Amino acid sequence: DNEQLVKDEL
Amino acid sequence: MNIFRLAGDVSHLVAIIILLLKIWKTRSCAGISGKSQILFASVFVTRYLDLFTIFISLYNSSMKIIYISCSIATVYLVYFKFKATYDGNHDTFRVEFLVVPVGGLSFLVNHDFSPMEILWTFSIYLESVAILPQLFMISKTGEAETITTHYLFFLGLYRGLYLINWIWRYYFEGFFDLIAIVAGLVQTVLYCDFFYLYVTKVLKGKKLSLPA
Repeated sequence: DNEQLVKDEL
Repeated sequence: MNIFRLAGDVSHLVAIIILLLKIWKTRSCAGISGKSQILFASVFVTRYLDLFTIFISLYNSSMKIIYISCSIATVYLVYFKFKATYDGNHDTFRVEFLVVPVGGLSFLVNHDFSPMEILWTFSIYLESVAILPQLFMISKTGEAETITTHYLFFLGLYRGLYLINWIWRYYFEGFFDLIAIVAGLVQTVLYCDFFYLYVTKVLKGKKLSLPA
């Protein structure tokens, strides 16, 4: 679920 | 990064630069909603706080810094440098009707109940409706300068391209972010009426004016 929190979009 | 995502980012950048150049070259911000510009600046500031906490790529960080700087510069031009040309009488959308519900919703529906995540969610929800003061202003005056319509077109196109990017990412990476997708859908739908006028009028060389 932590992966969900990585924001690679702008 | 797929082509739709990149095209989306570029179109977002084009929109921001068109607006800055329009104001700078004409020395005027007539027809521009300062309220929408404040909302967009708030969107960038609250979303890109992660500039301080995580490094994703040089591209990512540079674009974030460019978006934030340009949006703050735009607000500065509207409210300070060219304030005399700002059409405040027509920029009467009640921003609290957007910010309060969006703030409440970001506390209720988010990925994680942490300050950074709530601010990110707030920025996503706020962005989806931030153009409303501008569209309201155009509906009040009944017209928009052609250059302003180009700005709106690229701004709308950007989130539309992101929607395709999200479909792409779902199929090829199994990635999806429901909050961003739903808000992005709302955001794109708000531009549909405008897109119609843009294609039927502006692209045929006519000025965008609404029937009285």
